Amino acid sequence: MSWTLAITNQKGGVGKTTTAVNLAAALQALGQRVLLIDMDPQGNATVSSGLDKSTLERSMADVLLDEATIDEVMVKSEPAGFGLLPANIELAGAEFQLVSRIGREIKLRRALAPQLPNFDFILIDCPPALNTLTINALVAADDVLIPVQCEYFALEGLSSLLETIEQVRLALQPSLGVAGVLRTLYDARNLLAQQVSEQLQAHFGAQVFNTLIPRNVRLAEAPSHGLPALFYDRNSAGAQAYDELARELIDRLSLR
Amino acid sequence: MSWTLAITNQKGGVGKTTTAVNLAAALQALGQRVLLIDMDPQGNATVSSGLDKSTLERSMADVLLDEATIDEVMVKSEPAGFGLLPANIELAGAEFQLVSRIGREIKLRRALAPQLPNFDFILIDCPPALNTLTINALVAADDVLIPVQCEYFALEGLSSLLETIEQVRLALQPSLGVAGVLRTLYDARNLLAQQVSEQLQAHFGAQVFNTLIPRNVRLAEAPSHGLPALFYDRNSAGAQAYDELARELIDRLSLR
Ligand SMILES: Nc1ncnc2c1ncn2[C@@H]1O[C@H](COP(=O)(O)OP(=O)(O)OP(=O)(O)O)[C@@H](O)[C@H]1O
Ligand SMILES: Nc1ncnc2c1ncn2[C@@H]1O[C@H](COP(=O)(O)OP(=O)(O)OP(=O)(O)O)[C@@H](O)[C@H]1O
Ligand SMILES: [Mg+2]
Ligand SMILES: [Mg+2]
Repeated sequence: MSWTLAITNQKGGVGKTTTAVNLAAALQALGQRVLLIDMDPQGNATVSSGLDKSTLERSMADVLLDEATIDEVMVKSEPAGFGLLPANIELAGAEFQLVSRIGREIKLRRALAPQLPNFDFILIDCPPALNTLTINALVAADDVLIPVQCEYFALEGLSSLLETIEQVRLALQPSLGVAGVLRTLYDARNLLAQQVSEQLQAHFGAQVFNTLIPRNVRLAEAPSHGLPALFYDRNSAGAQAYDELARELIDRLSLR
Repeated sequence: MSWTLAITNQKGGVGKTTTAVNLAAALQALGQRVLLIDMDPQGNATVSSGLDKSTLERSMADVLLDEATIDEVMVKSEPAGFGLLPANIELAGAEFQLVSRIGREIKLRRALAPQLPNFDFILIDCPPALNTLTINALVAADDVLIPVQCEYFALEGLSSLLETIEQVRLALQPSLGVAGVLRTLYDARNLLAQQVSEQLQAHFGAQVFNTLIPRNVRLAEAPSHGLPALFYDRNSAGAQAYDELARELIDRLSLR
């Protein structure tokens, strides 16, 4: 029984990619079978997993345009070991072509269906926009995981995200839920962060993950080495926090 | 002779909105006539300028769909005094409608043309995507101002941004230039930031602004009060840095 999570928030720079890559590595290290899907034409998750996005023969663009199956596009990330569906700028062109196609919003869900038995967790890194790529991810997902940087704009944008989730639920994916809200880039010395964190807990209650991801420079350095923090600096506060998040998710898995 | 600048970078969370709002306030305080345009459906520049985006009668969406003129939509921001074209989530709907319209990419340029004599600087805050809204901003602009957070992903994305600028230059706006690359959220204690800063200077040379915007919590706090940092905490490092940037831009204006 696999669990597909769309990691999404249209606010930019809140830690979506950092969460997708490091959570994938942490879950895989705990013995889960994990697939990471890069649905952002920036290809940051692809690069953070050690791949050169400019030399990809096949990528997510091909899957969405029905020109390749997931099996043909999937690579195994090294050294973390999770499966990866890479992306590059061609995904932006594919999105444009998708807009006029019939069934454009269910492309990813249909492509993923035969793969579900092969994985325990499927994580989808979304771009900073509520566009056709993000909608595809929401339609394919069981739940959303919402990274939130504890700053002012973060709260602002949540209402339009929740509205979009509701629309997807009504139109295409009735069981789409919220796995949780994850506080990222958290700087405990910063009063604003504490205030926003309190507001999140007031709004979302138990849906806020207990795990807090601290601001930790090792998380920002790791991608330039093409490594998740677990392999770049296993004892860093960042790597530890994503290990804690992975364990919290596995606990929640048994509650589903 | 007005100078229109598109403040853009498809990488999320690099300080586009923070730069647009604080630069607008700083230029206005130095006696320049400034118009700030919010082209992001998130409406962060609108909210940071003290407006309630949920009660807007008219907004940028109306301008792009030819349902209102700029005069009808423009408000004066208080206390900063710059003109503002506000935006909210309706802009996302407008973008979707624009895709199939003839001349979709030149809507903003045509709407702005009669306003140019009224302003010295026109600043356009862009969303984190190379979409129709950003293309409209590039076509309407004389130059781009590129905020770059000195972290790994920032360098990654610059090549696709420069490629898009080149395409716009060839197709629609031959004189589109780069006003400069602005280092934002700069943390001098962080080795990665220094390394990325050196790479930017190696790539862009004199196009990198001398002004560096430091990471300064007052810049993150100010938007929740609906104020630019100049009015929230005039002596903060953030407000001072944007005053310095404004002066550097005015100097560059005389070189154009
Ligand atoms: N906990 C953290 N501590 C320190 N740096 C972090 C942390 N999380 C993310 N970063 C850095 O902050 C920046 C933004 O993070 P990231 O790119 O993961 O966000 P995103 O939401 O995926 O952005 P986008 O909206 O562009 O897709 C990156 O440079 C990343 O390396
Ligand atoms: N120099 C700075 N010091 C401290 N915080 C900053 C600074 N610049 C921006 N911020 C904060 O960092 C976050 C990201 O900045 P901002 O929203 O301006 O980026 P953006 O590029 O406009 O994001 P998006 O891609 O979502 O449009 C915001 O919470 C903002 O308040
Ligand atoms: Mg990302
Ligand atoms: Mg912004």
